[in-house]
Amino acid sequence: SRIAILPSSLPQYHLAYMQTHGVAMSKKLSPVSVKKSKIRWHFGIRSRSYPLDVVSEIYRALKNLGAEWARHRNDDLWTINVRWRNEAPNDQGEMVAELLKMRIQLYQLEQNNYLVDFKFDGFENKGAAKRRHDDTFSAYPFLRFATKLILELAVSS
Amino acid sequence: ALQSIREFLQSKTSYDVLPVSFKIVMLDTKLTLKGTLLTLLQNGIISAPLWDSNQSRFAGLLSSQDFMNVAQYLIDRPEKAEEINTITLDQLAEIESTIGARQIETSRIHPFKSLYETCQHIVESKAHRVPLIDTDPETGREIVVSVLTQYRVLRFVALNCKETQDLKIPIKDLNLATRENLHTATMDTQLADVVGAFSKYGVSCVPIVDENNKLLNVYEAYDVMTLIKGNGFSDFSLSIGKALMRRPQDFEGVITCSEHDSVAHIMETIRRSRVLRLCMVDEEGKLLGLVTLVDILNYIMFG
Amino acid sequence: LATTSIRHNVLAVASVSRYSSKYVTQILYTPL
Repeated sequence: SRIAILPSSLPQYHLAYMQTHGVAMSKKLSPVSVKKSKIRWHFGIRSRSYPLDVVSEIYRALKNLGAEWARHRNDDLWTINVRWRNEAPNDQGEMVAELLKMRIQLYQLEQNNYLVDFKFDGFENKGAAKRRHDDTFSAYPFLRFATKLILELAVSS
Repeated sequence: ALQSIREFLQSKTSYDVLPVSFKIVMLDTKLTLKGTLLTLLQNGIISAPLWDSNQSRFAGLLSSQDFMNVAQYLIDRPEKAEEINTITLDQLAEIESTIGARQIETSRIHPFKSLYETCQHIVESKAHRVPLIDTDPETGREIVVSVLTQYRVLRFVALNCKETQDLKIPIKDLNLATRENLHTATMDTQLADVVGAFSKYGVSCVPIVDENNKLLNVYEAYDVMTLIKGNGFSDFSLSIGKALMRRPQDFEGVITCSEHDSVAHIMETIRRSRVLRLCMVDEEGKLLGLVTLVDILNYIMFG
Repeated sequence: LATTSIRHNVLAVASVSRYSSKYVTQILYTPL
């Protein structure tokens, strides 16, 4: 096989080629760095505020977004069961409401360092049978609601 | 060999090509072009499916071609260069219709359709990739599972079909390469003219030759995206030679082949390394033609 | 839910779910 890499196409070779043609490297004429800076993922969002302040901020954001929540259990102030009405058109263009459920939980990582975790908790459609297929559900409505909530918290904080 | 490879493609689904664990990057249509570009480059990708959060649905497959169309739009309207910071993805359709360019791709296929059927979509589509979309039975919402590209299909075939080693006919006898109407440039060609070729003819690469038609390099749509990241839409008066100086250091080089090479050789190269296309040159290194992945896929499917 | 720090005014959220017998990490990039 004659398949090979063309030497003159390698960046160092080209820079040398341009140099011989009187074009020196400069700030504006140097390789752009597109190194894929490692994207650091972590669960939920972090907070160093006082726990009760975090929880009240979450309730305030939920209220601003028009979400509903179940009264918390007396022995657990740190879990909030949320229901959010997401309206969007179906294939026929009719607006369809789906009740998306989410569980928000506050964890303590260490002294003065808390983590708010958002967990998808299915859809609550009136009279719908229990989820038949738990392996083909679209995470996008959940991701969208989580995004709205995080933006609301970011704005209000 | 071709027959058995086609049977293989008919016997597998697109889902079979997916690894056990994989990621899919979705872009909200409210993202600006600048935010989109930085996100794509940060993930090392040049294409991604769009999500319309208001409609809660898939909104098309963004590809480098769309960026070329925006670049052409801004080259024609230098006074609007700053708009890259404000134009959002849901305004793309309007921009592309203004310059008469092909609209953003919206074709899709179900992940459990046969790989053969998916390849038909890939060959016909603008960016030679197709989103795999399922529907959530409970909410009717779309699930964008993944995007299958021609490279990933060819690599899957190269890794799983030993018959590819029997495709020994030299490519010159298969009439496989694109030889006519090749859009080439020289090191002194203005970048704006090359972007024009990307936008107008839908090519994603322009060979760079010297005065004797000897191949020196190629300029790719991806190069334009990294240039925009570095300098915005201001540097289109650059010569190609200077624009190539902006190319990231990790560029792996242009792959060349001869007309005596066979598809078996090419599939072996795809099996071992990341191939986007091959430039066919003669013994003196003069450009004879381009062999793209879609040419290979076309041959395997319909040759 | 997984999140990353906000960059270039873009927020990224992700969740891992099962799709048939494989695992897909769906990542959504949204402007602030």
